Amino acid sequence: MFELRLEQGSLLKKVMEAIKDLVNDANFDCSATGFSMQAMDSSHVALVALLLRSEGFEHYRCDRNISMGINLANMAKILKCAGNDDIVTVKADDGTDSVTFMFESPTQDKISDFELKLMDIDSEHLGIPEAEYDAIVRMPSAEFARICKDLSSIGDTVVISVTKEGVKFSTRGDIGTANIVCRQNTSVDKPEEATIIEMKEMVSLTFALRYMNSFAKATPLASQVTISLSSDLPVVVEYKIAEMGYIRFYLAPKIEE
Amino acid sequence: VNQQKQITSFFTKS
Repeated sequence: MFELRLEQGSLLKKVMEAIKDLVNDANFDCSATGFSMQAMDSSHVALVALLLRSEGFEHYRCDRNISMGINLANMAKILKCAGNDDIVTVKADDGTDSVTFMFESPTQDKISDFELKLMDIDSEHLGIPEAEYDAIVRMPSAEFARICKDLSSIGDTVVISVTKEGVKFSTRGDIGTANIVCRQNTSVDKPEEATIIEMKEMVSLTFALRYMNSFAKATPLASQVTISLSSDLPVVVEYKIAEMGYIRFYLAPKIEE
Repeated sequence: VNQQKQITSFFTKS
């Protein structure tokens, strides 16, 4: 059997909100390592990888590896029924075709359970090679979300360029152009407000803003976002999840042909 | 013109 218990149930709610519009169905893999998921969007342009390590849960039991095929919109519907302070338990017995979500209020005076039917999903698991990135930008996640939202009112694509000057986000559209430059800034009172740019090589890549805005739905999970860029490679937009793991979004660039 | 690439052209089935 498989069982996990998470006192901070709101984390799972936030994870679902971050991915439910990007991915329709996904296999959630449960192993001794933790609870993980990898899936592509329906156009195979973006890939999301989620890991919640077993040590991060208050209770985690996985007798044997299982893969649970889940429709994310349906899982999101169920998790929306959990209160923000609720303790969440997820349970699946071997050989059954459903998974149970149990929500307990902090004072234990309300206990709900929801059973979700599992489905067979024929998904490809992609191997993500280790890469040395030309540039890695760490910045406040809310700032990144704001930039993507602002630029998408002007254009459909964003050019992200990292130079010694900083990181520049540019777009162009029918009404004109926009450029937003963020410089390295480590002299802030709070580390979560810092912008840190590690650059090995200058890099400039073009991406669809629609996807960036979708990734930014993970903003409530982490105060900082890490953007890793290399020429002619998918960008990695990573949100760390407390002490538990991460949600990583990979987005294929637009390349001039 | 910029062509949108697919993830599957960078990462392959494991």
